[in-house]
Amino acid sequence: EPHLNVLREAMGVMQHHDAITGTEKQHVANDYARMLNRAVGACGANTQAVLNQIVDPKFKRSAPRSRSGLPVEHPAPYPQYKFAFESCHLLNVSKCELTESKDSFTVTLYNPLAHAGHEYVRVPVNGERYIVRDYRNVEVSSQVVPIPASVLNIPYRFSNATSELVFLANELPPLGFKSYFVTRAIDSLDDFIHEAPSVAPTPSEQPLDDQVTHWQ
Amino acid sequence: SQEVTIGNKYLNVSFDSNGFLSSITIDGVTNRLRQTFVYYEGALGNNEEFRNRSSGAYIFRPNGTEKSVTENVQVRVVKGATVQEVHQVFSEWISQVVRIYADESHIEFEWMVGPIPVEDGVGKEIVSRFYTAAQSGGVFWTDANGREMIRRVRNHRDTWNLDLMEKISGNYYPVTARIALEDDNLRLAVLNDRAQGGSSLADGSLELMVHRRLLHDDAFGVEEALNEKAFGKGLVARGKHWVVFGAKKPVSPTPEARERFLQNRVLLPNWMFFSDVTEFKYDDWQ
Repeated sequence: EPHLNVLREAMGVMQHHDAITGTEKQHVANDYARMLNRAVGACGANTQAVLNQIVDPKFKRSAPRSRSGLPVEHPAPYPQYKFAFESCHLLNVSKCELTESKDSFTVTLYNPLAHAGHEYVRVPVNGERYIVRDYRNVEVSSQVVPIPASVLNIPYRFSNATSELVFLANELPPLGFKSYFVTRAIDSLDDFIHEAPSVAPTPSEQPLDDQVTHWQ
Repeated sequence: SQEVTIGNKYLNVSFDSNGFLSSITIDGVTNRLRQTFVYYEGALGNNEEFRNRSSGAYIFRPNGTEKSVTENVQVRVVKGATVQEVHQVFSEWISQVVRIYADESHIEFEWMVGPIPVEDGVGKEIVSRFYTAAQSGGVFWTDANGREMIRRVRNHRDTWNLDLMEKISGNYYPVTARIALEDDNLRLAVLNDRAQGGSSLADGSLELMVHRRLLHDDAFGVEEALNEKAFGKGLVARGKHWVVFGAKKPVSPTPEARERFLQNRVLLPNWMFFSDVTEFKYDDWQ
């Protein structure tokens, strides 16, 4: 609750038209960004707790609190949680420390809509080839795409990633989640192991959007 | 130097020899679809009277008509089974990726603008503009906070005889999620990922303002020019437009319905979470 309140308070301030349109003074705009960043970070603890509970109902832990009972500023991932379920807030400039530095990671997508969805996942990486598998051990075809030079040159991007891994996350359940296990194919042995041709996403008769519309 | 085409089983888009998007082919039918970036120079007023205010945070007031950014775009093509894309460089401070995913029936434009150069002492307001052959008759549609679409008519107001002093900004409207135009045969819709100003200043064309950098306060109280910086340089903005283009057919799902589903998906996107599983084997994880 205290974490959600930090976000509620920030959103309360952001009702002002200046916050919505960015017509406030620059230092006020910077402060709004600071407030929102802190609030969204604090709520990372809530999403972590909820997702861990969904993944493994045995986990019944309240959101972390500091000794003073105030919300922890930027809660670090808790070793006792099975999975950290971290967020990357700079994907819009192709930056994500975890996917850039780890040879194995999971991508979990939570679908907030009330109908099944899909999404082409794009995450910054440093490898040339990756094996993406869903929970049924079905390999999902993926592609490594170069990040445009103009993005690499953004002055304050501070990232080593030069490519993005792209794959289709299909059949995301309504108000549910789906995880993918991503492994960097480091040497030819991996290529040999995974010689099996990658399973292209189920070719749909209609564009995915129409499928959803059709389902509607 | 030659034409380039990317696409999937639903649509293909072509880029002319100067690197500009030039046409779209759906079901074997090719239509004109051109996209480029232009910019308006911000007007500099003395702010003493209403009609002489500078372009600023509260005002969009261009000084004259648009200026083009370049006549020649460098392109780099990336093709694969999951996504095909063209990386475009318009200038040192404007670039874009046009991409088509294997299973989607829309085009994604990921634009990036900034730092906007102001060494010439002139503020600039950058616009992404789409051109088609649709005979839209001065009519276009903009959304109201992502819900209904409001009918707009160029140089017109429904409730009074308009004598337009500002021919450009007087035709600009708030676009929160979508702007569209159509004629009996074609419909073009552009979905945006954040609220932007938009208009249709010529039949068949739509434009959305993606970034602005102004050097004079507009005397509406902030006493500060809209000149956002990061690390001492002008701010770099990056965002997306999604384009749904097609024949105007009375079939289900209608083009408008497809746009709404896409709007839901892109504006209420899946939340992504990452976990380091280096110490796990797949089977343990499964």
